[in-house]
Amino acid sequence: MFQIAVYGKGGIGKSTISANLSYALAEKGKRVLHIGCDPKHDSTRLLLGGANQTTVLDYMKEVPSPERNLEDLVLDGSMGVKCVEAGGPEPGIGCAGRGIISTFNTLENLGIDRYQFDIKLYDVLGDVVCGGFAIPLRKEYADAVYLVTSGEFMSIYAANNILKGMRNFDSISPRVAGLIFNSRGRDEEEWMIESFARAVGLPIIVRMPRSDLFAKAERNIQTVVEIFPNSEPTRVIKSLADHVLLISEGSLSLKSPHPLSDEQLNDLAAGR
Amino acid sequence: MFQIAVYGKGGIGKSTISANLSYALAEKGKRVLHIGCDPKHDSTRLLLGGANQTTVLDYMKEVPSPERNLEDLVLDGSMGVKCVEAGGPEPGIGCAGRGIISTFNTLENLGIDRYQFDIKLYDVLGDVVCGGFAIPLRKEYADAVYLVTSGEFMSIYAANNILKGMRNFDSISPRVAGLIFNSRGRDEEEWMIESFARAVGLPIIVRMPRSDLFAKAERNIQTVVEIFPNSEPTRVIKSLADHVLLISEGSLSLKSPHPLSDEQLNDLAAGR
Ligand SMILES: Nc1ncnc2c1ncn2[C@@H]1O[C@H](COP(=O)(O)OP(=O)(O)O)[C@@H](O)[C@H]1O
Ligand SMILES: Nc1ncnc2c1ncn2[C@@H]1O[C@H](COP(=O)(O)OP(=O)(O)O)[C@@H](O)[C@H]1O
Ligand code: SF4
Ligand SMILES: [Mg+2]
Ligand SMILES: [Mg+2]
Repeated sequence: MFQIAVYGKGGIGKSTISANLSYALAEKGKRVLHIGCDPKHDSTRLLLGGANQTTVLDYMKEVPSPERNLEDLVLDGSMGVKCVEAGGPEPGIGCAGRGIISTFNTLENLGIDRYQFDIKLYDVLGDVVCGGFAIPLRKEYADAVYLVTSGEFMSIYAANNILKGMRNFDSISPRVAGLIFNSRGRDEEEWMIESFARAVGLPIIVRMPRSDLFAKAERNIQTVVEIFPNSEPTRVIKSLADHVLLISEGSLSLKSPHPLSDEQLNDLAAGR
Repeated sequence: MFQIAVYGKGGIGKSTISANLSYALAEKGKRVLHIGCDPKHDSTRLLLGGANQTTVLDYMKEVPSPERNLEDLVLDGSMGVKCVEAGGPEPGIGCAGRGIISTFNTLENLGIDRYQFDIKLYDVLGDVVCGGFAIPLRKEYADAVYLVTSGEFMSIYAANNILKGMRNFDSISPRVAGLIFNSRGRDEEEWMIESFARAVGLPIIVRMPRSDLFAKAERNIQTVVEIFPNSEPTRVIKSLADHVLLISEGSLSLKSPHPLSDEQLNDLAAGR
């Protein structure tokens, strides 16, 4: 059983990329558990044909302990991907990452491991690396961490923060797979992400072009891999899925990247 | 003394807009305190000609209590704007909003109020409305809240979350000034922000066009208002400064907007 965490700045394309990735892995025959760890709780939408599933946090509030069933929280999505949404508290009321903490405890207590998954994928908000959001970075939850970023400074700053977070509570083992370059469609992005990748010591695993097919698939509330099987984005996702499988088998190595200091980041942004 | 909090999704242009706003208010003769409340601690850069000033959080760690001076934390910026940076903890170590909590306590303990400011401006990260990040939304810190957003769904989702956060701990008094539309330069943004504004009951106070002058000013590490006094962005910022002053005098009213539910937001995004 192999666990991967997909992190990145909010809005960068984590849920889109990870839902497509889960679908592609399932299409290759893997039993996949897809867990949305963003308070926005919309990571499983494209796998569930639009249903915004009950989040674990809401379920815990509404259903008394003796009446809880794992099947209410783990839903069947396209290609047999099993789907969970952590949810988050109301804004302004407690720690935003609380849904993640509740989710890990609840799934364990309700016996998630009887499902025997091949791959567990966590789609996690990367804007703040604290509270519940930092938990999926731990060794026991993520065998490998993938960072989704564009070439925009803001998303690279967030990616660098995630690397700092990992270094701060687990500086020894190499557990970062690399960068997923999800382009915003501007020319200058290439040099920015390549400079960053080189500076921290990470590969750019795949490059996802900006494509209208995502909006089209979104309108059908499906993944691009499902609705446009012969497209360029699908080819890129399948290549990413292959990478995950090679990493899980140990055929490709994980990295121990070194985060940049604020100064180094500023130099990068300024092109120095 | 009038306090305003400027909130919005990370990367949306809060620091750029608020540094320019502080400069414009000072240019109109006001004594302004500009407090950066983003762990990125780069809100005062353009007012300090590039210096990434010592953050309150770092200062507290490095300087023992008897040796602390307010003057080490409150620096003189362009046009006499007084500058403070809260800072944030290392990613993965504790609550990301801790710098804000430390800052409010420290400034108070070291006697910030002897300065007698006309305007206090807080530039706050709006991606998560919890921990320290929720504190500047309180009545005692913000007489008025300004939301910076583009027409992109992600930033509108964040703005809506901030409204929810305010409603959750202070549902009575109207304290939202309105939206600052900082465009990303795409045509479809207009209808999205206008639909949102109408749906929640907020005015779009000013519309800041996307402009190369920001990058040019950034290269000189100055605000656009300082270096391009006769430009369109400067005109927009001055108009925003006038709005702040009219609100502070009670000549314009604050609003009590109603946040949208997830369903209403999804309808908005889908153009329903
Ligand atoms: N490569 C791409 N081309 C076009 N649109 C994209 C691409 N990647 C993501 N998007 C769109 O960007 C928006 C944000 O993506 P999402 O996956 O929700 O971000 P996140 O989960 O990181 O917050 C969605 O509307 C999605 O369809
Ligand atoms: N209207 C605009 N036109 C062009 N660039 C802008 C505009 N507003 C902001 N920017 C740029 O966008 C980037 C992010 O802005 P910043 O103020 O740092 O965001 P935030 O403080 O919200 O994280 C900066 O490089 C800034 O110069
Ligand atoms: S730990 Fe992070 S998510 Fe939790 S309250 Fe603090 S800032 Fe918010
Ligand atoms: Mg998402
Ligand atoms: Mg900022």
